[in-house]
Amino acid sequence: SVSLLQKEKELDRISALPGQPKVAFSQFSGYVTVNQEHGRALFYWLTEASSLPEKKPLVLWLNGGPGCSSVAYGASEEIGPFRINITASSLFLNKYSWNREANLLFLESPAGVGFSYTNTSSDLKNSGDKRTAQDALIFLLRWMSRFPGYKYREFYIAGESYAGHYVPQLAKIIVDYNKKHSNSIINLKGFIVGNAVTDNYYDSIGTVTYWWTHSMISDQTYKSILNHCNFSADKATKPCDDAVYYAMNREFGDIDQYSIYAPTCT
Amino acid sequence: CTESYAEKYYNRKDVQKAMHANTTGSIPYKWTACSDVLIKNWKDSENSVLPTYKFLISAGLRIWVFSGDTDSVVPVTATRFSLSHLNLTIKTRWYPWYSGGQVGGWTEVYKGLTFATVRGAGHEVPLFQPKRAFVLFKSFLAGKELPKS
Repeated sequence: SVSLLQKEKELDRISALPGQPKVAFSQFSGYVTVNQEHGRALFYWLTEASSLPEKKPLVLWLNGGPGCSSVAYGASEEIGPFRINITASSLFLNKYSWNREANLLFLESPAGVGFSYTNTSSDLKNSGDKRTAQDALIFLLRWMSRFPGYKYREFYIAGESYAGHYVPQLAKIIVDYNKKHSNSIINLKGFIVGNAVTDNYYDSIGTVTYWWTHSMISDQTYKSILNHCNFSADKATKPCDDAVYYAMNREFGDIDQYSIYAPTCT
Repeated sequence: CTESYAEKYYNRKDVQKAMHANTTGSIPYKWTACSDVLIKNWKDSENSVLPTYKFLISAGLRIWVFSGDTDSVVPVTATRFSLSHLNLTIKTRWYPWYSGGQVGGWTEVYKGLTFATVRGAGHEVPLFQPKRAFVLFKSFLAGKELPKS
């Protein structure tokens, strides 16, 4: 079985991506089945560290959404070694790629994101936080069996946005798993998250406050949102929706909400 | 706009072949950056992950939370309001951290968690401020506080 796993790893090796510049690091990508019965398989892309990969930690990157791709955002726009040119004909290097310091594992999670898939179509309509964390744990255990060099390696999780849920939730079930299994192969040391969804109530209050303190909305709209919205309720009311709609469509202007001073993509 | 380049690139057959993706060609939809079906049908979502943070802090994990200060979707005030309810003890008081001779953002170190802002960065911090994000990442991995000069 060891030689079979070794073979699986080598089958996942990327010789070169179309349009890719010459690089000194190794890359692997492929699928790991996380649920045989439903046919759920998660797609990963490992870009190893550009120097001394065997001495560098492993960092798993998860994107948010829920339902957005780590390959699209984490790898190709943010921390990965390659950027895609405007015609999508070639790749160029990211000077500040995080693989200068760590081995980067991008995971398309849950099934249905990017290249990850399920053979059970209902899986796409009943995904949620719990199954995402459970599948990611199974992925990690199986992936490390395929890549035994990463067993017991210093391991971190990183992510952004709705991964503010995925990352701590995965960390928690790894901690739980490690308590039950002495000598666990996952040596989780910590996590880092950015612009992360954390708490529905406090996040909402803070978001409206940001809009007001950054002069994106008027005093009247700020008061209207605070008066009409009960952020601790599960569902928003129509007056709340109307107030937020007015802010976004009449007062924000034509901006990129994800980066308020950057030009919008036309 | 870079997301649209990814939509083109990862739907190329030669790229999929090189990445061993969609090997049987049986995935019934195009590769896309975000799945609308998943977003619309998401089932369980905790209202708050603050209790999970408390659990993980007590488990001794290294936890860093950062925030690009030009994002209005999950903005810096949202994160600060949320984290403040963890009632953490301050270890190193609020200070500006530096990258390339400029203020990279502000940070405060608590017992069990480090919070840092990244100046001039939107939702995708490493996209908008790659150098500052890299400094942040290196400090995180090294377990060191962000540079004071």
